[in-house]
Amino acid sequence: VIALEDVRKIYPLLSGDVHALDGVSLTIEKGEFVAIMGPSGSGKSTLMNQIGCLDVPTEGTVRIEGQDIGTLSDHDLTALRRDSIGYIFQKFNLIPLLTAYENVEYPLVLRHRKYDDSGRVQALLDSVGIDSALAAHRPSELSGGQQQRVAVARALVNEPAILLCDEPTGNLDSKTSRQIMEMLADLNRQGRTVIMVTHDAATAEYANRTIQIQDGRIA
Amino acid sequence: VIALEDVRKIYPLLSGDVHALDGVSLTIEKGEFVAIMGPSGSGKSTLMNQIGCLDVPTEGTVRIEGQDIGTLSDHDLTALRRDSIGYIFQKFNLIPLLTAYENVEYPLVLRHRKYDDSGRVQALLDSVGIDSALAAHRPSELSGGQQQRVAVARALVNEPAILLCDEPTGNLDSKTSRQIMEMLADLNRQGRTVIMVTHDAATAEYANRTIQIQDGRIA
Ligand SMILES: Nc1ncnc2c1ncn2[C@@H]1O[C@H](COP(=O)(O)OP(=O)(O)OP(=O)(O)O)[C@@H](O)[C@H]1O
Ligand SMILES: Nc1ncnc2c1ncn2[C@@H]1O[C@H](COP(=O)(O)OP(=O)(O)OP(=O)(O)O)[C@@H](O)[C@H]1O
Ligand SMILES: [Mg+2]
Ligand SMILES: [Mg+2]
Repeated sequence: VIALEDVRKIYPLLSGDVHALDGVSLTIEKGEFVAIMGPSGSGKSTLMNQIGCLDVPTEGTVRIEGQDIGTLSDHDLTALRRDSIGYIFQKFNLIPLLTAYENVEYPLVLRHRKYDDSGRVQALLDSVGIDSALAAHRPSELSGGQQQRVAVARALVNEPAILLCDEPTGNLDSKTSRQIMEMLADLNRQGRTVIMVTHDAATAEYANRTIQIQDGRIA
Repeated sequence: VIALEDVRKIYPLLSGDVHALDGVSLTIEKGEFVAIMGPSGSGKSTLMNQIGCLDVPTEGTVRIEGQDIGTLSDHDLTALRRDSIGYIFQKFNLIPLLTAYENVEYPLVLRHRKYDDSGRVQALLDSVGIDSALAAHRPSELSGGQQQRVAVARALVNEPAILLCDEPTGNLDSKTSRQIMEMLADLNRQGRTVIMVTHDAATAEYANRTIQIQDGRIA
């Protein structure tokens, strides 16, 4: 369902070109659970941004469900990102002026163009341990791990076919980590493709395959 | 060197008062290496903000080196924070418009009121694996783990007596984590007090004592 063909990402800085991705080719089948591991600065988040269609390659092709995303119209690209891909960012990227509840509701509103009246938003927040009182806080009024869990809930609200998780349990204690990983494993069993960056070997155990990356290349 | 006497931190929200710290008393001796552990949302970062003089208690007293910090003038409080305490934040809090190098240099400039010509800044960056090319990047041009390492270097530049680290290796691979932890252990052996929040049992092993916190209270 995801294919990268000789993808390069080069940042042209004054101090010299940075080859964040240096010719990456890989294929991920529908329904896989893939862990991406590698040293700090090796290109994992850059790779996730390519897979998640949040960035364009300097060279090479990214295909999602067979389509070269470089050829899609803005409208189709937006629809693909909104409906098919759920993204849990390394730094969460929650919207500061919205409450936790509104942050999770937002992708739902974008998709259906009306507010949530199904109870789905709070049900998802409950499943990551954020009760309705906590859901009324803004991100700056939440702990690091609470923000991370809101980011998880937000990624799931449109029931995406592909889940991209950049260190989804980095700020969580072991008990809460296990709950989140069980949730991701469950979503994978339902047929969703899960791609997860992690530094933690125990977390990588949930995956059926591990990809190692080093200096912008697949090892 | 650090004493908290029945410290409370209450956030009065519309949905109800949040008792982030619910009567915390603890003493940390000079030269200790203390790990603070507990579930997500239990009050660890709030506690660190109290110890680091970045926040005031709703009730209770915080003493640093015997002084009640609630009685210090703004000038003395600023000097204490600048000269005695190094802080590695959970979300790094680097200054976006400055390069990595400038971010690390900043506390030095604040203290000495002139730019660094000793080579100290780059030496520190090298010790956390950030070479001079990478040091010219802005935070948004660095990976998560690179930003974390810049935050470590910044906390150390004024050689503080007290080091507060909120999940200092959360975004790092195991090899880089070990390097950072060895560095902190070394600084502790030199006589510095290190207080570290961590979710990782292996990281807590570096400490000589662990404090467990739950629902804003020491367990
Ligand atoms: N500004 C605020 N207003 C209201 N509540 C807050 C505010 N800041 C923090 N809280 C609440 O205080 C509690 C403690 O937060 P804190 O950030 O100290 O937790 P933590 O132990 O560091 O958690 P984590 O491991 O997830 O980082 C949380 O329940 C949080 O929602
Ligand atoms: N906007 C940018 N401009 C220049 N270089 C960049 C930019 N963004 C990232 N880089 C560089 O690209 C490389 C890969 O970054 P990336 O964020 O993908 O690493 P990572 O594997 O996710 O690391 P970590 O484990 O620390 O999160 C790094 O060396 C980084 O400094
Ligand atoms: Mg990353
Ligand atoms: Mg915290």
